[in-house]
Amino acid sequence: EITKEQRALIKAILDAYNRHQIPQDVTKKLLQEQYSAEENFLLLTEVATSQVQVLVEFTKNIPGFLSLDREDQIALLKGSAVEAMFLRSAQVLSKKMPSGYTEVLEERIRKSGMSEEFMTPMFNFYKSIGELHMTQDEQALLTTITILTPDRPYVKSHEAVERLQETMLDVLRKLCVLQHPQEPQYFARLLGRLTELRTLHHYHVEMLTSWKTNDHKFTPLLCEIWDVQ
Amino acid sequence: EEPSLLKKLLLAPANS
Repeated sequence: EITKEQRALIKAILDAYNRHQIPQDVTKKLLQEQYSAEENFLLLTEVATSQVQVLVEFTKNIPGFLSLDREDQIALLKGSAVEAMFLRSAQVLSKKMPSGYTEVLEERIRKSGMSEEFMTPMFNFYKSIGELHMTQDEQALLTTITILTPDRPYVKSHEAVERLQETMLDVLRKLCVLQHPQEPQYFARLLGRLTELRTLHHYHVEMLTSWKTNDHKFTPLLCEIWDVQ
Repeated sequence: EEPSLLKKLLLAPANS
C-alpha cells in the first residue's frame, strides 16, 4: 500500500519533473531544416546546456535534496548529469511524436560529428527505454533515483544520500507493483536500465575526447559538469 | 578558482 506521505512525495517529484522541461524554442530548432555538422554540433550543445539547467531546477525540487551537504549536492549533480540527461532524452524520444520527428532528431545527432561506436549504444538505450512505456511518475522517480546515487565521486555523506535514495526506491517499487500487476519483473527491468546508463556514461567520456580532438568547443556549464578543460 | 556555474544555479531560488 502506498502511504499518504509517499503519494505526496510522488506528486512533488512529478510536478517538478513536468514543470522543468527544455524550453519549446530550443527543441523547436531541433526540428527545423537541415544544418551543417558544425551547426548541428552547436545546436546539440545548446540543447545539452539547457538540459543541465533543467536538471538542476528539477533536482532542487526533490524533497530532501537541498538539506544534503552543499558540496554533496554538487557532487551528485556532476556525477549524475550525463545519466540523467540520457534518461531524459530517451524519455522525450520515446514519446509519441508526429511522424518523421524521431528520424529528423536521429539524423541530426548522426550528423553532429559524434563517433559511430557511441551512437549505436545510445540509440539502443533510447529504444530500450521506449519499450518500457513508463508512466510520467515512473520516469520522474527513475530520474530522481539516478541523481541520488550515493557512490558518485567526492560524495562525503554516503549514508544520507543512500537513505534518500532508498525512500525513492521504495516508492517506485510499490508504484510498479500497482501500475504493472501483470509484470512482476517490471521494477527490476527499470533498475536494469540504470546499469545500462552507467555503461553509456563511460562511453560518453570517450565521446567527448573524440569531439574535443575535432576542436569542438563546449559551453562553460557543460565544461564544468563534464569536467572538460 | 573559476566561480562554479553549477553552484550559482543551485543557490538561485528554486522554481526560477
